[in-house]
Parts: sequence; structure tokens; C-alpha cells
Amino acid sequence: SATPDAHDEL
Amino acid sequence: MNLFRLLGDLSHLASILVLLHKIQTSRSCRGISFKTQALYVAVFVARYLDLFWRYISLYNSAMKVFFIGSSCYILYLMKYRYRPTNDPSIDTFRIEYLLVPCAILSLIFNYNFMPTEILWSFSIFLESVAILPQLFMLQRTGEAEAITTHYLAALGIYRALYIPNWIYRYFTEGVIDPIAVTAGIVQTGLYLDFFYVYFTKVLQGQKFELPA
Repeated sequence: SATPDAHDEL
Repeated sequence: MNLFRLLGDLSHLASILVLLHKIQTSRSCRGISFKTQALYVAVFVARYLDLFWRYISLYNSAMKVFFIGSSCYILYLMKYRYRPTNDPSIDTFRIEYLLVPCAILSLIFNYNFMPTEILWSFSIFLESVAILPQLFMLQRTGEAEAITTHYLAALGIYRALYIPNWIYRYFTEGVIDPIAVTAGIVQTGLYLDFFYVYFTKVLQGQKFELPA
């Protein structure tokens, strides 16, 4: 998803 | 996933492999700050425990397992196997000056006031300053082995590459993560002095030495 709280980065 | 982020992550991976290589081949952890390495364990555990409830991709999970595992292994090497080569008397940065402000900041700035999100914010803030004991140690000793500087350079490049990644994501996905971006810019900024010496000296074949 495109919200900051997706936290898909390492 | 975009190229900047991939190269950044690979640089992060490379930095840890370089550090392990340095410790294993010289059978010594001289010049490495135990405090910085311990802070990285705290960062990775606080951020990557979401392995258990958030699945993003195999790549993402594998990297998380690697970062937690390798950082713990490095602590083990420093604390046990190569303990005599670790000199705490030059590793004198007071980490409570980092931990307490980061804890307070994470309570104020987070995306949701719940333990997992506060831990995530805490890990982002802590990562941005975790290198300070190491840089402080470098400053004190005034010099470093080339391989140690390659480790630091790879670590700094990883963070620097995340910045174009955020710019790219802003334009392609319309996403912006203010906490990660702010902390990331601070973190990259901490490396500027180091980068200057690294690129003008070490990469020209000279020894890493700071002006007295």
C-alpha cells in the first residue's frame, strides 16, 4: 500500500 | 522496489560482509566500536521483528533475517571470540545520550501510538545516530585501517542511496515518509566529513588519517 506505515523499506 | 533502493540495500549487505571479512581475516576487531554494533542490533531487532506479523516479500524477509543474524554474530565475535582485540577504553561515547532522546522522539513522532509503531520510529531515529560512537572513536584515534573505512563507506553509501529512492517514490507513487526521510537525511549528513576524507585520501591510495 502507499501509506507511510506500510514500512516496506529495510 | 527501484534501482536506488536495491543498490542501497546491496551496499548495506556489502558493508556487513566487509566488516565480517575484516574481523575474520585479521582475527581482530580493532578499530570497530562495540557500542555502534550493539546499537545496530537494537535497531534491527526493534524494526525487523515485524517479520512475524508483516509479510512484504521473500527479499524483504530474507534481508531482515540476515541483518538481525549477522549483527548478533558480529557482537558475539567482538564479545567472545576476539574479545582481547576489542579495546573498550577508546570506545567511550555515552550511548544513553542517543538512546534517551531517540526514545522520547519516538513517543512524539510516530505514525500510530502503539508499541510496534513506536518501536519502528525508535529504530529509525536510533539508526540515524548509531554510527556516532564509531565516528567518535575514529576521531579519537585519528586513523583507521583501509578495510574499516571501506565498511563505513559502504554503510554511508547505503543511506545516501535511500535519498534518491525517496525522491523517486515521491514522483512515481506519491508516497512520502516524513519520519524516515528526516532521519535518513540526518544520518547521511553524519557521513559527510568521513566521505570527504575517504574519497580524497583512501580512494587515492593514501592512509585514512584525520588532520591533528
